[in-house]
Amino acid sequence: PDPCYDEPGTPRRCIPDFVNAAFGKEVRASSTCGHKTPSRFCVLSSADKGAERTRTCHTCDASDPRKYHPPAYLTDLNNPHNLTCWQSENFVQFPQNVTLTLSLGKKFEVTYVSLQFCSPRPESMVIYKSMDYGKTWVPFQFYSTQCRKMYNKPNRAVITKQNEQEAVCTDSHTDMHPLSGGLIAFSTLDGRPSAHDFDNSPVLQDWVTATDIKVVFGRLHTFGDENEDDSEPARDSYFYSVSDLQVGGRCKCNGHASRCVKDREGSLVCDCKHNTAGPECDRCKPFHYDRPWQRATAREANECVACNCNLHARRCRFNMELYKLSGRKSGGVCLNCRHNTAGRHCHYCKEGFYRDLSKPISHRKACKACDCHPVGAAGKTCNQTTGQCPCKDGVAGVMCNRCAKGYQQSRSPIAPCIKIP
Amino acid sequence: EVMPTLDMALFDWTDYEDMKPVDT
Repeated sequence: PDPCYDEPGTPRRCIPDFVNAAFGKEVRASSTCGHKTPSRFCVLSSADKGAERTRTCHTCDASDPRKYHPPAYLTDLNNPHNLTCWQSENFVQFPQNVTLTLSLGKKFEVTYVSLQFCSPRPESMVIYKSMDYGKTWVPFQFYSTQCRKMYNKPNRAVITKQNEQEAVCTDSHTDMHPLSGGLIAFSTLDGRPSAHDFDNSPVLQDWVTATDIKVVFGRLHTFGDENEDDSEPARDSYFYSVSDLQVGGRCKCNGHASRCVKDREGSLVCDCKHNTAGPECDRCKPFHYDRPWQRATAREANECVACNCNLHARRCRFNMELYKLSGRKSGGVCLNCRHNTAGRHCHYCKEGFYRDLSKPISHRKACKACDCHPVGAAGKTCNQTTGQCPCKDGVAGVMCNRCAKGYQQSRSPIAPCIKIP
Repeated sequence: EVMPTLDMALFDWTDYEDMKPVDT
Protein backbone atom coordinates (compact mmCIF):
# COMPACT_ATOMS: atom_id res chain seq x y z
CA PRO A 1 0.00 0.00 0.00
CA ASP A 2 1.13 3.54 -0.74
CA PRO A 3 1.41 5.63 2.42
CA CYS A 4 0.35 8.68 0.41
CA TYR A 5 -3.15 7.26 -0.18
CA ASP A 6 -5.53 5.49 2.15
CA GLU A 7 -7.42 2.33 1.21
CA PRO A 8 -10.03 3.75 -1.11
CA GLY A 9 -7.28 5.77 -2.77
CA THR A 10 -7.98 9.08 -1.09
CA PRO A 11 -4.79 11.16 -0.88
CA ARG A 12 -3.35 11.79 2.57
CA ARG A 13 -0.21 13.43 3.88
CA CYS A 14 2.88 11.25 3.76
CA ILE A 15 6.47 11.88 4.85
CA PRO A 16 9.77 10.05 4.18
CA ASP A 17 11.44 8.01 6.90
CA PHE A 18 13.51 9.67 9.56
CA VAL A 19 17.16 9.06 8.70
CA ASN A 20 20.70 10.12 9.52
CA ALA A 21 21.15 12.18 6.36
CA ALA A 22 24.91 12.40 6.96
CA PHE A 23 25.47 8.66 6.92
CA GLY A 24 27.91 7.64 4.17
CA LYS A 25 28.07 11.18 2.79
CA GLU A 26 31.34 12.89 2.01
CA VAL A 27 32.49 15.53 4.50
CA ARG A 28 35.00 18.16 3.45
CA ALA A 29 37.40 19.08 6.25
CA SER A 30 39.57 22.19 6.10
CA SER A 31 42.22 20.42 8.16
CA THR A 32 43.14 16.75 8.63
CA CYS A 33 46.19 15.54 10.48
CA GLY A 34 48.92 13.75 8.53
CA HIS A 35 47.41 14.88 5.29
CA LYS A 36 50.61 16.32 3.89
CA THR A 37 53.29 14.74 5.97
CA PRO A 38 53.14 12.37 8.96
CA SER A 39 52.71 14.30 12.20
CA ARG A 40 52.83 13.58 15.89
CA PHE A 41 49.92 14.09 18.20
CA CYS A 42 49.48 13.37 21.86
CA VAL A 43 46.38 12.26 23.76
CA LEU A 44 45.71 13.53 27.23
CA SER A 45 43.86 11.31 29.63
CA SER A 46 42.99 11.48 33.28
CA ALA A 47 40.90 9.35 35.54
CA ASP A 48 38.60 12.28 36.14
CA LYS A 49 38.55 16.05 36.50
CA GLY A 50 41.39 17.29 38.63
CA ALA A 51 43.29 13.98 38.58
CA GLU A 52 46.79 14.04 37.09
CA ARG A 53 46.84 13.92 33.36
CA THR A 54 48.88 11.46 31.33
CA ARG A 55 50.04 12.13 27.81
CA THR A 56 50.60 9.42 25.19
CA CYS A 57 51.84 10.33 21.75
CA HIS A 58 51.08 8.76 18.36
CA THR A 59 51.69 9.39 14.66
CA CYS A 60 49.10 10.56 12.20
CA ASP A 61 49.96 9.42 8.67
CA ALA A 62 47.67 9.57 5.64
CA SER A 63 49.68 6.93 3.86
CA ASP A 64 49.08 4.39 6.60
CA PRO A 65 45.45 3.28 6.94
CA ARG A 66 46.11 2.29 10.56
CA LYS A 67 47.31 5.80 11.38
CA TYR A 68 45.09 7.94 9.20
CA HIS A 69 42.11 9.99 10.46
CA PRO A 70 40.21 11.02 7.30
CA PRO A 71 36.93 12.97 7.19
CA ALA A 72 35.24 9.78 5.94
CA TYR A 73 35.37 8.50 9.54
CA LEU A 74 32.84 11.18 10.46
CA THR A 75 30.02 9.50 8.57
CA ASP A 76 31.05 5.85 8.43
CA LEU A 77 29.30 3.16 10.43
CA ASN A 78 29.63 4.18 14.05
CA ASN A 79 30.98 1.18 15.97
CA PRO A 80 31.26 2.07 19.71
CA HIS A 81 33.68 -0.83 20.19
CA ASN A 82 35.96 0.36 17.42
CA LEU A 83 35.62 4.13 17.13
CA THR A 84 37.12 5.72 14.03
CA CYS A 85 37.89 9.41 14.47
CA TRP A 86 38.56 12.22 12.05
CA GLN A 87 41.24 14.48 13.46
CA SER A 88 42.40 17.97 12.57
CA GLU A 89 45.96 19.13 12.48
CA ASN A 90 47.43 20.20 15.81
CA PHE A 91 46.75 23.49 17.49
CA VAL A 92 44.64 25.21 14.86
CA GLN A 93 43.72 27.83 17.43
CA PHE A 94 41.59 31.03 17.32
CA PRO A 95 41.61 33.17 15.25
CA GLN A 96 42.19 30.23 12.92
CA ASN A 97 39.37 27.74 12.70
CA VAL A 98 38.64 24.28 11.36
CA THR A 99 35.58 23.69 9.19
CA LEU A 100 33.62 20.58 8.36
CA THR A 101 31.20 20.88 5.43
CA LEU A 102 28.58 18.29 4.58
CA SER A 103 26.31 18.37 1.55
CA LEU A 104 23.04 16.52 2.04
CA GLY A 105 22.33 16.37 -1.69
CA LYS A 106 18.86 17.88 -1.41
CA LYS A 107 16.64 19.78 0.97
CA PHE A 108 16.11 18.03 4.29
CA GLU A 109 14.03 19.02 7.29
CA VAL A 110 16.65 18.72 9.99
CA THR A 111 15.62 17.63 13.46
CA TYR A 112 19.07 17.47 15.05
CA VAL A 113 22.79 17.79 14.36
CA SER A 114 25.04 15.81 16.67
CA LEU A 115 28.79 15.38 17.00
CA GLN A 116 30.52 12.80 19.10
CA PHE A 117 34.03 13.84 20.00
CA CYS A 118 37.21 11.82 20.42
CA SER A 119 38.96 14.91 21.73
CA PRO A 120 37.72 17.41 24.29
CA ARG A 121 34.78 19.39 22.94
CA PRO A 122 35.64 22.78 21.48
CA GLU A 123 35.60 25.88 23.65
CA SER A 124 33.67 27.58 20.83
CA MET A 125 32.00 26.30 17.71
CA VAL A 126 29.15 27.18 15.35
CA ILE A 127 26.78 24.99 13.37
CA TYR A 128 25.65 26.60 10.10
CA LYS A 129 23.14 25.48 7.51
CA SER A 130 22.70 26.36 3.83
CA MET A 131 19.44 26.24 1.95
CA ASP A 132 20.93 26.94 -1.46
CA TYR A 133 23.50 24.16 -1.81
CA GLY A 134 26.33 26.08 -0.17
CA LYS A 135 25.92 29.50 -1.79
CA THR A 136 24.88 31.22 1.43
CA TRP A 137 25.10 30.09 5.05
CA VAL A 138 22.92 30.80 8.06
CA PRO A 139 23.93 30.14 11.67
CA PHE A 140 21.98 27.30 13.28
CA GLN A 141 23.54 27.36 16.75
CA PHE A 142 26.51 28.87 18.60
CA TYR A 143 28.40 27.14 21.43
CA SER A 144 30.95 28.98 23.55
CA THR A 145 31.98 29.52 27.12
CA GLN A 146 32.09 33.21 26.16
CA CYS A 147 29.18 33.87 23.83
CA ARG A 148 29.38 37.62 24.06
CA LYS A 149 33.14 37.81 23.50
CA MET A 150 33.36 35.15 20.85
CA TYR A 151 30.21 35.73 18.82
CA ASN A 152 28.80 38.94 20.22
CA LYS A 153 25.66 37.08 21.25
CA PRO A 154 24.03 36.81 24.65
CA ASN A 155 24.30 33.48 26.39
CA ARG A 156 21.09 31.42 26.35
CA ALA A 157 18.87 34.16 25.01
CA VAL A 158 15.14 33.59 25.34
CA ILE A 159 13.56 32.54 22.05
CA THR A 160 10.31 34.29 21.21
CA LYS A 161 7.90 34.10 18.31
CA GLN A 162 9.64 37.13 16.85
CA ASN A 163 13.10 35.52 16.74
CA GLU A 164 12.42 31.78 16.41
CA GLN A 165 14.34 31.78 13.16
CA GLU A 166 17.53 33.04 14.84
CA ALA A 167 20.43 31.02 16.13
CA VAL A 168 21.08 31.08 19.84
CA CYS A 169 24.42 30.98 21.64
CA THR A 170 24.78 28.70 24.66
CA ASP A 171 27.58 27.71 26.96
CA SER A 172 26.05 24.27 27.46
CA HIS A 173 28.14 21.33 26.15
CA THR A 174 31.27 23.49 26.32
CA ASP A 175 32.84 21.83 29.30
CA MET A 176 36.34 20.49 28.51
CA HIS A 177 35.50 17.24 30.25
CA PRO A 178 35.18 14.45 29.39
CA LEU A 179 38.45 14.60 27.52
CA SER A 180 37.05 12.07 25.08
CA GLY A 181 33.60 10.85 24.14
CA GLY A 182 31.83 14.15 24.77
CA LEU A 183 28.67 14.81 22.72
CA ILE A 184 27.16 17.96 21.27
CA ALA A 185 23.59 17.56 20.05
CA PHE A 186 21.67 20.47 18.64
CA SER A 187 17.90 20.05 18.31
CA THR A 188 16.55 22.52 15.73
CA LEU A 189 13.13 22.95 17.32
CA ASP A 190 14.23 22.98 20.94
CA GLY A 191 12.78 25.97 22.78
CA ARG A 192 11.01 27.34 19.68
CA PRO A 193 7.52 28.56 20.71
CA SER A 194 5.79 27.42 17.48
CA ALA A 195 7.35 23.96 17.53
CA HIS A 196 4.13 22.39 18.84
CA ASP A 197 2.27 23.75 15.81
CA PHE A 198 5.00 23.03 13.24
CA ASP A 199 2.45 22.19 10.52
CA ASN A 200 1.11 25.70 10.54
CA SER A 201 4.42 27.49 10.96
CA PRO A 202 6.08 28.29 7.63
CA VAL A 203 8.74 30.14 9.63
CA LEU A 204 9.85 26.98 11.44
CA GLN A 205 9.41 24.84 8.33
CA ASP A 206 11.87 27.19 6.68
CA TRP A 207 14.12 27.25 9.76
CA VAL A 208 14.66 23.47 9.82
CA THR A 209 15.22 23.20 6.05
CA ALA A 210 18.83 22.67 4.94
CA THR A 211 20.77 21.37 1.92
CA ASP A 212 24.19 21.57 3.58
CA ILE A 213 25.54 21.61 7.12
CA LYS A 214 28.79 23.31 8.13
CA VAL A 215 30.48 23.07 11.52
CA VAL A 216 33.13 25.65 12.36
CA PHE A 217 35.36 24.87 15.34
CA GLY A 218 36.43 28.31 16.49
CA ARG A 219 38.47 27.79 19.62
CA LEU A 220 40.21 24.86 21.28
CA HIS A 221 39.99 24.16 24.97
CA THR A 222 43.48 24.11 26.50
CA PHE A 223 44.99 23.70 29.92
CA GLY A 224 46.86 26.94 29.45
CA ASP A 225 50.21 25.25 28.84
CA GLU A 226 50.31 26.01 25.12
CA ASN A 227 52.45 29.09 25.54
CA GLU A 228 54.92 27.79 28.08
CA ASP A 229 58.51 27.02 27.22
CA ASP A 230 58.87 23.78 25.31
CA SER A 231 55.18 24.01 24.51
CA GLU A 232 55.41 21.65 21.56
CA PRO A 233 54.17 18.53 23.40
CA ALA A 234 51.35 20.60 24.81
CA ARG A 235 50.39 21.99 21.45
CA ASP A 236 50.52 18.49 19.98
CA SER A 237 47.75 17.62 22.42
CA TYR A 238 45.27 20.18 21.18
CA PHE A 239 43.27 19.33 18.10
CA TYR A 240 39.68 18.68 17.12
CA SER A 241 38.64 15.05 16.70
CA VAL A 242 35.18 13.69 15.99
CA SER A 243 34.06 10.08 15.61
CA ASP A 244 30.51 10.61 14.44
CA LEU A 245 28.69 13.47 12.73
CA GLN A 246 24.95 12.89 12.44
CA VAL A 247 22.24 14.96 10.81
CA GLY A 248 18.89 13.55 11.83
CA GLY A 249 15.95 14.50 9.69
CA ARG A 250 13.65 13.71 6.80
CA CYS A 251 13.95 14.31 3.11
CA LYS A 252 11.83 17.44 2.56
CA CYS A 253 8.85 16.60 0.35
CA ASN A 254 6.18 18.91 1.79
CA GLY A 255 3.93 16.00 2.74
CA HIS A 256 3.58 14.75 -0.82
CA ALA A 257 6.01 11.79 -0.85
CA SER A 258 6.88 8.87 1.45
CA ARG A 259 10.42 8.39 0.17
CA CYS A 260 13.30 9.94 -1.74
CA VAL A 261 14.98 8.23 -4.67
CA LYS A 262 17.90 8.85 -7.00
CA ASP A 263 16.86 10.32 -10.35
CA ARG A 264 18.54 9.62 -13.70
CA GLU A 265 21.34 12.08 -12.89
CA GLY A 266 21.92 10.37 -9.54
CA SER A 267 20.46 13.28 -7.61
CA LEU A 268 18.26 12.61 -4.60
CA VAL A 269 14.65 13.68 -5.27
CA CYS A 270 11.27 13.07 -3.72
CA ASP A 271 9.08 10.34 -5.19
CA CYS A 272 6.22 12.86 -5.57
CA LYS A 273 2.57 11.84 -5.30
CA HIS A 274 -0.68 13.91 -5.20
CA ASN A 275 0.08 15.23 -8.73
CA THR A 276 2.99 17.30 -7.44
CA ALA A 277 6.43 17.69 -9.00
CA GLY A 278 9.89 19.09 -8.32
CA PRO A 279 12.71 17.77 -6.13
CA GLU A 280 10.69 18.74 -3.03
CA CYS A 281 7.21 18.17 -4.53
CA ASP A 282 6.97 21.94 -4.22
CA ARG A 283 4.88 22.57 -7.31
CA CYS A 284 2.06 20.99 -9.23
CA LYS A 285 2.86 18.74 -12.13
CA PRO A 286 1.93 19.97 -15.63
CA PHE A 287 -1.76 20.35 -16.39
CA HIS A 288 -2.67 20.12 -12.68
CA TYR A 289 -3.17 23.84 -12.05
CA ASP A 290 -6.84 23.92 -11.06
CA ARG A 291 -5.81 25.12 -7.61
CA PRO A 292 -2.67 26.56 -6.10
CA TRP A 293 0.05 24.26 -4.80
CA GLN A 294 0.00 23.81 -1.00
CA ARG A 295 2.01 21.79 1.48
CA ALA A 296 0.06 18.76 2.81
CA THR A 297 -1.07 18.88 6.43
CA ALA A 298 -2.28 16.21 8.83
CA ARG A 299 -5.88 17.16 8.05
CA GLU A 300 -5.66 17.96 4.33
CA ALA A 301 -3.48 16.32 1.62
CA ASN A 302 -3.87 19.42 -0.66
CA GLU A 303 -3.20 17.36 -3.75
CA CYS A 304 -2.93 19.18 -7.07
CA VAL A 305 -5.97 18.85 -9.33
CA ALA A 306 -5.99 18.47 -13.10
CA CYS A 307 -7.63 21.19 -15.12
CA ASN A 308 -10.94 20.21 -16.69
CA CYS A 309 -10.53 20.81 -20.44
CA ASN A 310 -12.88 18.14 -21.71
CA LEU A 311 -9.98 16.42 -23.49
CA HIS A 312 -9.56 19.41 -25.82
CA ALA A 313 -6.38 20.96 -24.40
CA ARG A 314 -3.01 19.75 -23.12
CA ARG A 315 -2.05 22.89 -21.24
CA CYS A 316 -3.72 25.16 -18.75
CA ARG A 317 -2.78 27.89 -16.28
CA PHE A 318 -3.99 28.97 -12.84
CA ASN A 319 -6.09 32.11 -12.35
CA MET A 320 -6.39 33.33 -8.77
CA GLU A 321 -9.41 35.56 -9.44
CA LEU A 322 -11.46 32.72 -10.90
CA TYR A 323 -10.33 30.51 -8.03
CA LYS A 324 -11.58 33.02 -5.45
CA LEU A 325 -14.81 33.59 -7.38
CA SER A 326 -15.42 29.85 -7.36
CA GLY A 327 -15.16 29.76 -3.59
CA ARG A 328 -11.64 28.37 -3.80
CA LYS A 329 -12.83 25.36 -5.78
CA SER A 330 -11.44 25.76 -9.30
CA GLY A 331 -9.09 28.23 -10.95
CA GLY A 332 -7.81 26.38 -14.01
CA VAL A 333 -8.01 28.05 -17.45
CA CYS A 334 -7.40 25.83 -20.46
CA LEU A 335 -4.99 27.03 -23.15
CA ASN A 336 -5.30 26.47 -26.91
CA CYS A 337 -8.61 24.65 -26.93
CA ARG A 338 -8.67 22.33 -29.96
CA HIS A 339 -11.43 20.68 -32.01
CA ASN A 340 -13.16 24.07 -32.49
CA THR A 341 -13.98 24.43 -28.79
CA ALA A 342 -13.57 27.51 -26.57
CA GLY A 343 -14.05 28.75 -22.99
CA ARG A 344 -11.94 28.20 -19.85
CA HIS A 345 -12.93 24.53 -19.86
CA CYS A 346 -13.17 24.15 -23.70
CA HIS A 347 -16.82 23.49 -22.91
CA TYR A 348 -18.56 25.30 -25.80
CA CYS A 349 -18.00 25.65 -29.53
CA LYS A 350 -16.10 28.53 -30.93
CA GLU A 351 -17.70 31.07 -33.28
CA GLY A 352 -18.73 29.54 -36.59
CA PHE A 353 -19.38 26.14 -35.01
CA TYR A 354 -22.25 24.54 -33.15
CA ARG A 355 -22.75 21.61 -30.77
CA ASP A 356 -23.44 18.21 -32.14
CA LEU A 357 -25.62 17.10 -29.26
CA SER A 358 -25.47 13.47 -30.37
CA LYS A 359 -21.86 13.43 -29.04
CA PRO A 360 -20.51 14.24 -25.56
CA ILE A 361 -18.62 17.53 -25.16
CA SER A 362 -15.41 15.59 -24.71
CA HIS A 363 -15.79 14.00 -28.15
CA ARG A 364 -13.32 15.14 -30.74
CA LYS A 365 -16.19 15.98 -33.11
CA ALA A 366 -18.48 17.58 -30.56
CA CYS A 367 -18.42 20.84 -32.57
CA LYS A 368 -19.65 21.01 -36.15
CA ALA A 369 -19.02 23.88 -38.53
CA CYS A 370 -22.01 26.12 -39.25
CA ASP A 371 -23.17 25.56 -42.80
CA CYS A 372 -24.79 28.90 -43.61
CA HIS A 373 -25.86 29.53 -47.24
CA PRO A 374 -23.54 32.12 -48.85
CA VAL A 375 -26.51 34.18 -50.12
CA GLY A 376 -29.53 33.20 -48.00
CA ALA A 377 -27.76 33.71 -44.67
CA ALA A 378 -27.04 37.16 -43.27
CA GLY A 379 -23.88 35.85 -41.59
CA LYS A 380 -21.69 32.82 -41.14
CA THR A 381 -22.16 32.33 -37.38
CA CYS A 382 -24.92 30.03 -36.38
CA ASN A 383 -26.64 29.32 -33.08
CA GLN A 384 -24.37 27.40 -30.67
CA THR A 385 -26.83 24.69 -29.81
CA THR A 386 -29.19 24.45 -32.86
CA GLY A 387 -26.86 25.38 -35.68
CA GLN A 388 -29.52 27.82 -36.97
CA CYS A 389 -27.95 30.45 -39.28
CA PRO A 390 -29.25 34.03 -39.35
CA CYS A 391 -31.51 34.22 -42.44
CA LYS A 392 -32.23 37.23 -44.68
CA ASP A 393 -35.85 38.38 -45.03
CA GLY A 394 -38.06 35.72 -46.58
CA VAL A 395 -35.44 33.05 -46.24
CA ALA A 396 -35.88 29.90 -44.14
CA GLY A 397 -34.11 26.64 -43.15
CA VAL A 398 -31.33 25.94 -40.63
CA MET A 399 -28.82 26.84 -43.29
CA CYS A 400 -31.00 29.64 -44.81
CA ASN A 401 -30.86 27.84 -48.14
CA ARG A 402 -34.52 28.14 -49.21
CA CYS A 403 -37.29 30.71 -49.44
CA ALA A 404 -39.96 30.78 -46.81
CA LYS A 405 -43.55 29.91 -47.62
CA GLY A 406 -45.18 32.73 -49.59
CA TYR A 407 -41.85 33.79 -51.04
CA GLN A 408 -40.01 33.02 -54.25
CA GLN A 409 -36.38 33.29 -55.30
CA SER A 410 -35.33 36.62 -56.96
CA ARG A 411 -32.24 37.43 -59.04
CA SER A 412 -30.80 39.73 -56.39
CA PRO A 413 -28.15 38.29 -54.01
CA ILE A 414 -29.13 41.12 -51.62
CA ALA A 415 -32.79 40.03 -51.34
CA PRO A 416 -32.75 36.45 -52.52
CA CYS A 417 -36.43 35.82 -51.68
CA ILE A 418 -39.27 38.17 -52.46
CA LYS A 419 -42.92 37.88 -51.63
CA ILE A 420 -45.09 36.16 -54.20
CA PRO A 421 -47.48 38.92 -55.59
CA GLU B 1 -44.45 21.49 -48.21
CA VAL B 2 -40.65 21.81 -48.65
CA MET B 3 -39.48 24.82 -50.65
CA PRO B 4 -36.70 24.24 -53.21
CA THR B 5 -33.19 25.30 -52.19
CA LEU B 6 -31.93 28.55 -53.60
CA ASP B 7 -30.46 28.16 -57.09
CA MET B 8 -27.17 30.03 -57.22
CA ALA B 9 -27.24 30.14 -61.04
CA LEU B 10 -30.33 32.34 -61.01
CA PHE B 11 -28.72 35.24 -59.20
CA ASP B 12 -27.53 38.26 -61.20
CA TRP B 13 -24.06 39.11 -59.86
CA THR B 14 -23.65 42.30 -61.89
CA ASP B 15 -22.66 45.04 -59.40
CA TYR B 16 -22.16 42.32 -56.71
CA GLU B 17 -19.01 40.65 -58.03
CA ASP B 18 -17.37 41.03 -54.62
CA MET B 19 -20.21 39.07 -52.99
CA LYS B 20 -20.06 36.20 -55.50
CA PRO B 21 -18.87 32.97 -53.80
CA VAL B 22 -15.65 31.68 -55.42
CA ASP B 23 -17.14 28.35 -56.50
CA THR B 24 -20.20 29.92 -58.21
